[in-house]
Amino acid sequence: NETIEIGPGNLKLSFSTTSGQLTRIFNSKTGVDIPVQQSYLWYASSPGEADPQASGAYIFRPTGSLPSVVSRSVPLKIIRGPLVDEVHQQFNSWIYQIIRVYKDKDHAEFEFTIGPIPTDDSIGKEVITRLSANMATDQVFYTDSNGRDFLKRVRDYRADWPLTVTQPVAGNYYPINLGIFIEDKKSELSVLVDRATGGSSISDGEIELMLHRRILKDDSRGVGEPLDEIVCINNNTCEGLTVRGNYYVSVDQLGSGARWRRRAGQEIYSPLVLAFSHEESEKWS
Amino acid sequence: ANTDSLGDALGIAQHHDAVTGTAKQHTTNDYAKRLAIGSSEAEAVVDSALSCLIDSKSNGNCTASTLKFNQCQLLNISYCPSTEDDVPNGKSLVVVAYNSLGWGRTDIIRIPVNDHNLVVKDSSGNVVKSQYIEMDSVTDELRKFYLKAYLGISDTSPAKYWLVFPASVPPLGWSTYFISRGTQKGRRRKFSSRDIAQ
Repeated sequence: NETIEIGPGNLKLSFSTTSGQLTRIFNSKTGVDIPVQQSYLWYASSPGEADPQASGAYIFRPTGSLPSVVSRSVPLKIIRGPLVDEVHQQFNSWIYQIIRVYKDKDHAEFEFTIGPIPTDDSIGKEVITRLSANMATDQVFYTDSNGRDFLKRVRDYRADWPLTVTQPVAGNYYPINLGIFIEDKKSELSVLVDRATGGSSISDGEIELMLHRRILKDDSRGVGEPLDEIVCINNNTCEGLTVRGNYYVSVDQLGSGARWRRRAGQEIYSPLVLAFSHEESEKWS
Repeated sequence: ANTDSLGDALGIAQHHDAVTGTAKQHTTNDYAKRLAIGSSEAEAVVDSALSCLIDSKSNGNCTASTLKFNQCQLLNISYCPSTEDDVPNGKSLVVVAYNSLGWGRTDIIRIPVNDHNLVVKDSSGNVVKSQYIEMDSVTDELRKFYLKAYLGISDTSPAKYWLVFPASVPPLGWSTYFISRGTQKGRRRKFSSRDIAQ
């Protein structure tokens, strides 16, 4: 009774009934079983006061290394059906997530809805989602290279020059266009995205993606404006931008994830085009 | 209609400020506006091409086709008048799915509807398994706000359900699905849901 499992097909996701959070991903076809937690956090943007470099459009520079956890327990709503099971999670008033597990798919779809990010505390926020798995990854993770091959990245290390780390988080961030994955001696945990984001693996076994930012200061690198996009109704009711998108998570045996990443990556960026009409079906050919 | 505006907008969006998100807000708005204009015009091209391809009565003469298609750019906030509105008597909602990839695929289609007594059939008349999911309040709120902000529409009756069904589409091709009202006797099971208190 401590966990609840969803997934009408091979892929099963377990959730804690007490915290409402993801606890495990299991694929009964491949036998891969990874304890994994998923949560939302935010980095406070550096305002450029004590440290003169503010976080902005060009520069990601959090105040401190530890992001704030949005919520440690989250209400769940579970919807089951013959084609898809859904888990709806409201992390706070401005972060909502639906996880979908389809009967005939071996990956899970995470639909995030983030915003409007509140700034009434005068703190810019850079919101991430983090997957924390029980995997010994030895500082190594892989990200795509501008939509091309996945390349090996090593935390706090560059192959070409002796790196002195001054920014333990931002210094390890990479652009993500297709995805990011980690592996240990048995399995792989892969995440594919539907849009360009930033991402990293700040601790062993972790993957994080930056999904939304709302910043109150300019980073003085040229844009001359803070990243603070708003949407207005009739120029009087305004609020920060809300983003909605998907990322996709798969667990595979070591060496087997590349096939999924290659195929699913192309399908994500080439969705079916849908066109609608009203016609008499009897006369349709 | 042609795709020139979309080509121009995509060309402009290759500027390094557009790629990296370091443009001023008014420039970003301009990128978005040009892409939206290009996308709308390209949508008309695709709708017309589908009519031409699918309407056998046109005999290759595209201007003779009587089929009219629409697309839904705001499906992510559940706004799609074509699927939400009542289907006229004697007609079906026709969904054409086009696959631009070189391999066949089965994907899940998710469209907003108001009727929970619908039957989905493929082009051979076989019933396709489907599922309803009640619309969540977050999507309703997003839809209400963004329709008002971007289209000036006061949305008073959001869609009630997502209708979900699998579509199998051949490589570089299309599949057609027909959605019509079912009989009360054959009414489909809606869903089961469970809330877990915090």
